[in-house]
Amino acid sequence: HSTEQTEIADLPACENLNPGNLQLVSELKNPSSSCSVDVSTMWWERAGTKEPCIITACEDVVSLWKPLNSLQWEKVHTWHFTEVPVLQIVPVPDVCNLICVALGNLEIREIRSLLCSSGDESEKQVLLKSGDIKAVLGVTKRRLVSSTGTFCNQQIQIMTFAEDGSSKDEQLLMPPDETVLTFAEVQGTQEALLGTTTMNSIVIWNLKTGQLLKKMHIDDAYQAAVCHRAYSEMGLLFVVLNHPCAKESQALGSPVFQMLVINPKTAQSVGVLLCSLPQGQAGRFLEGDVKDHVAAAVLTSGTIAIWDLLLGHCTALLPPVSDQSWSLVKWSGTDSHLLAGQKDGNIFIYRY
Amino acid sequence: ITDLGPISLNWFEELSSEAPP
Repeated sequence: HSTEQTEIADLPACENLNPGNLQLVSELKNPSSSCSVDVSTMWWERAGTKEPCIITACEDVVSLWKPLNSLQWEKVHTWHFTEVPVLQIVPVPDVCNLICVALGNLEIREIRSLLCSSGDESEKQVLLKSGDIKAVLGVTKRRLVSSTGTFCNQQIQIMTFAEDGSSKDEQLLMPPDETVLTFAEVQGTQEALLGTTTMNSIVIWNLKTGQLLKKMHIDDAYQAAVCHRAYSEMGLLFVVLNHPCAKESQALGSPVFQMLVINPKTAQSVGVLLCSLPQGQAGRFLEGDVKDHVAAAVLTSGTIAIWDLLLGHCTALLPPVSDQSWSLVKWSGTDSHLLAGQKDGNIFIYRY
Repeated sequence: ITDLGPISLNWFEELSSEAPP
């Protein structure tokens, strides 16, 4: 099915968007001296108290910030990387005091866990995996899934961490005959994991048994799209992909996200929603994050746009602040906040 | 959505029982 069959969400004009949907809560002013590469949130326990903390990453340093009050943050731990630069933070759900990071140049070469020893609170890092790593994702129940190699020597591994983040258990998932590029969790079916491949397929695994359940080819119109999130509802999979198409048309506007519905039993799929920019706004998807029913994207114009996937339209636009384009956007995993980052390292925290 | 063939609410369990171990 082509994108032409997809239902097009309403394109409200910019002036109809409620600017009150995003309220600035606090700011981490230029926390690092070099270019910011990622931001995330996590729970950190100190002296028996769990606190929602922020993790910032630039190429050679990862920092943990704890809240001093509702407006201010204090840097409490820092991990340094002198040999291989940091590419991304990999948050692991349901675990305290453990951060994972992916390191490499253009492609991921290492995954490391960052910890603090309980005795002297000194920072340490543990190499979890090295090699030609194609994709990595933290999933519920303290698990980390990664794929290494290409289709003929591909290995897909799931690590399970102990509650304190220390020891781990390893299991292999059955690889498909195509190279896996990205993973996505399935909300509503906790033991299901989705993957996208180089040949434009979506694959489903059973995380508990390691079985490969299905390989489904999707229309080439979705080529090069990354799956950000999937929802299992009423026997169907609703899959959120970013829209790789740069074309803007009168009818579609500028599509940034798209939603496909897939019947996992028959592998049949159809496009159901296009998330386009409001009229008068231009820009393509640069990077983004989807949590529950909200999708956020940094656009090539430097603006951040947010869509409510249930309403089917854009609900907020955040233009560059102080003439600085946005470069990062992440939903907080610990509350309903949005973390927006600028290239110079400034992080702004908004309530949505 | 009607073009997608028969829908099963237990698709995950059914595919798990059909797939090779």
